Amino acid sequence: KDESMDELEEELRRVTAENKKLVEMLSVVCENYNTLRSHLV
Amino acid sequence: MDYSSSWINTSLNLNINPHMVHQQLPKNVVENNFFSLEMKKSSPKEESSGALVEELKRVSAENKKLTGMLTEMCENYNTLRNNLMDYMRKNPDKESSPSKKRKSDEISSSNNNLMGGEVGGVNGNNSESSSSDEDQSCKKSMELETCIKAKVSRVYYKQESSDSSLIVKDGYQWRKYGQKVTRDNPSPRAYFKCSFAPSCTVKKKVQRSVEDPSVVVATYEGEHNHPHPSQVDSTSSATNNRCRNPISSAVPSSAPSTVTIDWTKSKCSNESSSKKMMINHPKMEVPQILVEQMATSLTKDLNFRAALAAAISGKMLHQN
Repeated sequence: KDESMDELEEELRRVTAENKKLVEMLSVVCENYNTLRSHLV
Repeated sequence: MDYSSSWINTSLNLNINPHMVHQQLPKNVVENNFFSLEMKKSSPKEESSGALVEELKRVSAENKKLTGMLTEMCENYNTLRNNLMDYMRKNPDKESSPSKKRKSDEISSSNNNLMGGEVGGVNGNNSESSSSDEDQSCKKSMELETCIKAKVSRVYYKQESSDSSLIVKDGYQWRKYGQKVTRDNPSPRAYFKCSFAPSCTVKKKVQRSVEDPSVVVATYEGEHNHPHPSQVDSTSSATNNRCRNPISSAVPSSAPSTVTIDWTKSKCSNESSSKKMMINHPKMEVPQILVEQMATSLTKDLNFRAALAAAISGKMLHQN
């Protein structure tokens, strides 16, 4: 049970980190998109 | 006086019998109570693992949603960027202002950061279904960039270290439209655009080399759609090019090559400098070519021929 708990915690940590990265990337993409759009408009 | 009939019942009907309470409560509440009691009875490890699983599910779902949003956003970005590139390609004259150049730099750099780096990495890990689409769009954008940056050549000019100006005399006429300092190099980078022909889109970046401050690096982008000014000048005026720098015509207009030219010597062609140029760059037979071209253009000029013939014949007559 301890092992499965550890695995779960590890997985949760990994997914959370990935999530954070995704949010950052999305923010960058949005920023770039808006910049590009403002240039066109 | 009988007050018994008008008395208010103040009893609260409180019942401390738990069995009775369960009977009065709705069935689902009772079940929940039993469930919660059972949960309390379970070990804290099980409880925490349940919470972990729940959290994991939530974060995974959020992750999936974010990936979808990112994919969509990237697609939109690529579409918009391609449209902008098409527009810029169709209207090259209108994008000559420094602000737009800066903007296009920003766009390309941000696109490089975004497409080349993180998005690909996460897609590889996370959403395999969307990765192929994004790869295709990324490939498209990369191909587009290579198409645009195909005609890039870099020329190294040797300059005196005391000379801090970023002016490189390569024979063409340039209009400076911007200057900025980059992180990797403390000396400023100057941007020039060819001003000889209005439709010429060739651009030039000039910056002092980090490794050797006496060397100035000029990066040319694009291909001149007009002849070299020296050729034009030679056809229009014969005497104009006497002190023109012969090296200027050696600068390649489109070929992606590297040329080293020593500018520390005098600009007018003398023996020592021409020798040095020959050593630095084997393709420096250009002065000869230039002379031949000038001769050809001069002989084609009927007025010049007549004037020359008159001058020679006059001199001969005068001697006689």
